[in-house]
Amino acid sequence: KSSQKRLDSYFKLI
Amino acid sequence: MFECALIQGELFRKLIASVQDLVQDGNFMCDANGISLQGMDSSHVALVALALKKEGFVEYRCDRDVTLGINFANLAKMLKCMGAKDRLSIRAQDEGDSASFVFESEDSSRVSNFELKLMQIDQEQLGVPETQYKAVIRMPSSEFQRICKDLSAIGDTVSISVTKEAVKFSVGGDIGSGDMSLRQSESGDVDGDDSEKVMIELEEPVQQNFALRYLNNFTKATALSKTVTLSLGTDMPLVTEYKMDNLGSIRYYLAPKIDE
Repeated sequence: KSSQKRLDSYFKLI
Repeated sequence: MFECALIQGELFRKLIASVQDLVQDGNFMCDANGISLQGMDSSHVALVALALKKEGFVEYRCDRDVTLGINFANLAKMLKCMGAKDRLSIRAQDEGDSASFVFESEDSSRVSNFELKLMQIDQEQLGVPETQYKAVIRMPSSEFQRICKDLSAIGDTVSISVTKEAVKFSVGGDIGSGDMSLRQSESGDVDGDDSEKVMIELEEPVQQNFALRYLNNFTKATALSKTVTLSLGTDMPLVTEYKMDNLGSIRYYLAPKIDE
C-alpha cells in the first residue's frame, strides 16, 4: 500500500 | 499600467488550458521581467509554476508590479472567442479591478475586446528551492502523454525507474501489470531530430511512485512543447517541465507516493 505525500512535506509556505 | 502582446494568442489560450484543471483561480504576478503564476491543487499534492519572460512577448510594458487575480475558467470563456491566428493584447491599470483582452486577426479585419473582472485571491505560495536532481529525462512530450494515458487504464500508480540506459514506467492493477521502457537514444544519430530523442542524465539510479491522474492532468501542456523534461530525486517531488522556446516554461511538481 503506498500513501500519497503532500508538497508541504518538501516545500515550505512563504 | 501593465500591457503585453503576443503574436500567437493561441499560445496563451493553451497556457490557460494547461493550468485550469489543476487550479481554479490564480494570481498572475506581473513585473518588469515577465509574468509568473504559482498554484496548488486543493490537496496540496500538485503545484503548477508558470514563468513567462518579457522577451517572449512582441510588446511588454510594466511600469509597476501588478497582480492580476484571475478565475481561469472565466478567462477561458473569453479566450475561446479568439481566432486561432489572432494576436492577443492584455492591458491592466495599476489599481484596476479588471483586465482587458484584445484579439486582433492577422489582417485586422476582426478586433474583439473583452474585459475580465479581477478577483482578490489570497493564495498560499510555496517556496520551491532550486534542486540538484539525481535523474533528468528529456523525451517527446507526445510519448509521455501516451504512456500516462495508456498505463492509467491498467493502474492508478506508476513507478518510474531510471537507469543510465533506460527509463521504465510500470503499473499494476486488478487486471494485471505492465511496464514500458524507453531506451536512451544513441547519441550517434546526429541526423535525428533532437526533439524525438530520449536523453537521460543520471547521477544515480532512481525509482519513485506517482499518481497517474495528476500526470494525466500535467500532460494537458503537451501542445506547448515538443519535448518534456522529467526530473526525479529520491523522496523528492517529480518535476515535469514544458519549455516554450523564448516565452518561458510551465513546471508541474508532484509529491511522490511512498510505500508503507
